[in-house]
Parts: sequence; structure tokens; C-alpha cells
Amino acid sequence: SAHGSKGRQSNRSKPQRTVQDALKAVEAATDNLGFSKEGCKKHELYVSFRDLGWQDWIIAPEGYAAYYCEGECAFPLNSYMNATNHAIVQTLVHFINPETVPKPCCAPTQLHGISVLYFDDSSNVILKKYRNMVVRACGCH
Amino acid sequence: NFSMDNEVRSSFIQRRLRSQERREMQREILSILGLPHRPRPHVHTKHNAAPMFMLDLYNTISTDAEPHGYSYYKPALPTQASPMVTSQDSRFLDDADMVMSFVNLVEQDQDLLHQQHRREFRFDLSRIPEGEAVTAAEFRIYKDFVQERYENETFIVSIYQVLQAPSNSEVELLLLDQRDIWAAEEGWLVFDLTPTSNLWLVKPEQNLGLQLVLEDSHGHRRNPRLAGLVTGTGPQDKQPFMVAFFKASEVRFRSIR
Repeated sequence: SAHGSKGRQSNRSKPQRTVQDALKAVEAATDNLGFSKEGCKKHELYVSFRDLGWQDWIIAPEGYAAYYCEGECAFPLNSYMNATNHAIVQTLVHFINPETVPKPCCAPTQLHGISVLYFDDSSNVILKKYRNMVVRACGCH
Repeated sequence: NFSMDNEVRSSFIQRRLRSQERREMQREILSILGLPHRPRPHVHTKHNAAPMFMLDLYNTISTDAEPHGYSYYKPALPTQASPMVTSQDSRFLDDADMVMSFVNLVEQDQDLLHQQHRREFRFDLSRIPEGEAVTAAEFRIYKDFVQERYENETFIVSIYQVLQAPSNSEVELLLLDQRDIWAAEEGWLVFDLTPTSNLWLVKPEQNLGLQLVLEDSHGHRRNPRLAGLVTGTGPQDKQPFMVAFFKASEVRFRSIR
């Protein structure tokens, strides 16, 4: 339940039936609509230091593939990428109460770093590692 | 009644950024990179020794990262005669969050005017960001092949830390490292500067530079050029420089924007 106190007051068997009914309804609706939903996926996104006009001070890289996560975290979640247990539960609760509980979000689950090599104001050269700059994997949270 | 693909695409507005927006975006990315403003290097060439060495280090990291499944642009590299990155550098690199090279601030003419048998080097360590601790530091100088008549000779290269400014009185020196070299040798000589760099970071006023002294096998001081040491004049890709490896000693938070 999205509202904890109300959920605890209701009959224990009733929410169970409600979830099952909701799942059946969603399955039927999905089948009837007849389109495949674009699930949570990693998409191409290239950040170009050259386009920013920084090639006078950034030696390398010229840019890097950062990627981004986009797509719907829709039922059944386990057919998509890396859904957490909580995301699956949240999806079910969303069916029951879509106005209150949103669908889970498609977001990065693994990130990687990049290294940037650049000149400073004194023409010294700096090589620095930056964490969490590149999406390695996406998932539903 | 629309496809999900269209829904995804329509959430992104595709348009050209206005110049103000472009500047703000650049400012935000600079903030992520930990830079207060866009660097404006006054004199630089990517073919100097220090940038080339740093590019070698960069490529070492990039090569290591590839098997993990992500890749990014690798620039076309200038080729060089001998590899500059040693296995020890690779070990330092594994442990480092940041590596920084420093240009020699002593001008060639000034250096030649004062010294015939020793060379001075100075490096400005004041621009190191706070919270970075030096894990290793090196002074690197290139030794060229020398003329035939010295081919079988050996020399001793000594690196000293200057303890007292020359203008005050007699120069006080502290021996940091020493190396026996053959005249016929060619390549980069690497001297450890780790304790000295740490001292200079804590007490910048004691950063009075380094001195290099060359002696022949009879103990006589000689001009470093005689042994093929590239100290000031010479090719850009063989100029001496200092490099330091850093590890962040504290977690730094970005300011709220």
C-alpha cells in the first residue's frame, strides 16, 4: 500500500487478490495493445570536448562515450535489464495505485571513470581520473 | 496511441544552444572536472617532453580500461624514440588519482650565464589542488649519445636540493640521488624526488630548486652537456621536467550550484 496505515487495517487476503487481479489486467491490456514497449536501455551519447572548443587545453581525449539510460520500466520487469527486487514490487504497487506510486526509474546501475589529460594555466600537464563518468549498465530502480 | 520510441524521443528537445547557455554548460562541466575556470596555457606544445610522457601514461590507463567494455577516443600520438613510461611509473599510476608534470622555470640563458659545470632547475608546486598527497615524484632528464672520444668514459650525475638561496651566501646543497652513467648510454634518467616534493608542499618557502652536477671518473666537475645531458638547449621532446603522482587524501564535495 502506498499509505501504510490503511494497508495494515485492511483484510490480509484482499491485497493479495488485488495484486493478482492487477497483474492479470495488465497482461491482458499489454496483449491487446499489441505493441512492444521500449524497455530500459543504454543509449549512445558522445560528449565532445572538441565541440566545446576545449582542444587548446585538453590534450586527450577529444571526447568520450558517456551513454545514458532511457526506457520504460514496465511489467514484467524481469524481462528488462537489471531490475531490483524493490523495482518489481514498486511496479506492482503502481498498477494498484498509479496516481500515488510512480513506475520505477530507468537509471545507471554501473558507472565507470575516464581519464582526462590537460594543460593548466602554467602549461603544466595534469592527468586526472574522474569517477562515474561513463554508464556501463542500466537498470530499473 | 503512439509508439514508446516516439515518446522517448519527444522528451528531448533538439536545438542549438544559445551562446549564454553554451557558456553555462561549459562552466558546469568545468565544475565537474574540479576546475574553477577554463585553463589558458600561455606557452605550450603537445610535442614537449612532459606532455608526451603524460600522454604515454594516459594511454597506459586507456589500454588497461578497454577490456572492461568501454572505450573512448584515442588521439593520434606522436611517435618517439624510446619509451618514457617505466614499469615503476605504471605501478605509481595504478595507485594515483592524479598525475602532474611541471615545467622547468629556469630560463636557459640565465642558467648558462651562471653555471658551466652545474645546472639549476625550479618547479612551481603551488598549483597542486588541496587534499592531494604526493605518493611519488621524479625528476627526469634525457641523456643523449655522446661523441666518440668519450664513448668509453663514465660519469657521475648528482642531483642536489638547494637549501639556501645563492644570493644570501654560499649555496647549501643536500644530495638527493646519484647515478653512474656511461657516455654511450642514451635515454631518460630518473631521479627520486618524493621526500623533497612532500617537503616543498608543506613548506613552499623551502622550494629553492635543484642542482645537477656532473663529475668525470677522476672526480672533476664537467659540463653536463659533455655527457650528453639535455639540460636547457636542445630538442623540445628531450627537455627535463618533473612529474608527481598524487592520491586524494580526502573526499571532496562539489559546491551546490
